[in-house]
Formats: sequence, C-alpha cells, structure tokens
Amino acid sequence: QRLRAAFHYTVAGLCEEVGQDTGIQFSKQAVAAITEITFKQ
Amino acid sequence: KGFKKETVNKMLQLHFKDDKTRVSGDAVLLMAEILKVFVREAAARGSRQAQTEDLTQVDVEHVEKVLPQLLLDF
Amino acid sequence: EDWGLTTEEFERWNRLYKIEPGDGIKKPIMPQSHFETLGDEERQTESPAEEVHELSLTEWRLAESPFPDFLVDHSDRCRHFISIMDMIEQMRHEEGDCSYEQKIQPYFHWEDVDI
Repeated sequence: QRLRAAFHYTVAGLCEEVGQDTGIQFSKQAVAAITEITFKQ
Repeated sequence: KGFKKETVNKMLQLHFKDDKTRVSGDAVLLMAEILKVFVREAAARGSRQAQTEDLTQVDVEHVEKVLPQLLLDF
Repeated sequence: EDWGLTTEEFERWNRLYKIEPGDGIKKPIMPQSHFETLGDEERQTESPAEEVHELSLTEWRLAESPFPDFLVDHSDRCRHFISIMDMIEQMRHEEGDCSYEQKIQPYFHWEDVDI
C-alpha cells in the first residue's frame, strides 16, 4: 500500500501536468484508476 | 515530476523471484522513465476521450474506454 | 467420423453459407492505436477498395465477463485488465471523495516521492 500511495502521488502530479497542457481536469477517481493501472502494469 | 528512483527500485525488488537480484541505477532510471511515459500516455488518452465527448473533466469512464488499447499498446 | 464435411454437408454449406465477394461482408480490422504523447505519425491508410469494419474494444465492455477457461488460463495481462475494469465499475458512481485514495493515503510517506 505504501508503494501505491507513492505511485498515486506521482500519478496525480503527472495527470495535473497533462491537464494543464490540455486544459482538462482529472477526477480523483480517474487518477486512482490510472494509478492502479500503472501499479499493476 | 516523476517516479522516485528508490520507489521504483523497491517496486522492482518486490517482484523479483530471487532476492539476490540487483538492478543497475540506469535500469531503474529507465524503468522510472517508462512508467512516466505510460502515465502521461494514459492521461493524454483519457483527456482526448473526454474532449471528444465535449467534457472538461476526465472521469473513470473515459479511462475505461481507453484502457483496452492502452494495455495492448504497452 | 472424420473431421471434414461430408459431400452433402459441403453442398449445403456451399449453397447456404458460403460468403461470396460483394455480399457486403466487411473485413474486420483492429482499431489503429495512436500515441498521444509520442507523436507517432505512421498511420496506415486502408486501401479504399476494401470494405472494412473497425472493431471496437469498448463497445460491449459493460456486458463482457471473463470466459471460463480450461487448461489454458487467462493471461496476467488479461487478469490485470479485468481487475482494473472491476475497480472502475466500483468507482463509477462515486462523487467527490475517492475511496481508493482514502484507503492508501495513510500509507503515504514524503520520502517515497520526488517533490
């Protein structure tokens, strides 16, 4: 879970960056989904 | 912003079958970069999906719609 | 008794089921993947002469479930996909706060991330 928490923080930061490029927000659930995809990938 | 090298190393160690397996610094850096590319691509596809639906926020169903192709591509 | 069609079966197939050119059956193709962040420009253009039907990987996603398997298991990648789809299904109707985030937040350590 600790690794997931670290991944989640980093994924949220990267989503925010992409969001700034595209002018689109990410819901918390979308960030969580991308975190879990990355974690398992 | 990116994945911390030590955290990526920890993740890799968790998955090695043999505890004595070591990862070189460059390999950890490369893995961290691959993860970063993967996340940015997932986020960008989610954004694109939301934009095609004229929405200003990416939600789980946009991630759901891009997931199959994303997993096939990586 | 053997694996082939009998003459009668072959004749019936040939008469009722054989697909002829011009039957309007389109060639199913996989959707072309496109990398948003890698700027790949190679886009294969289909030859216009062929009628193609682009398959959708998500159109029926809400109705799909893993097939039972025998001797050949689902791959790790497939199981990974299924677990993420299940997770998304559980979060689909969440508003605002995220249960996943709340579950892992207590484990967060600043030293685990690059600030």
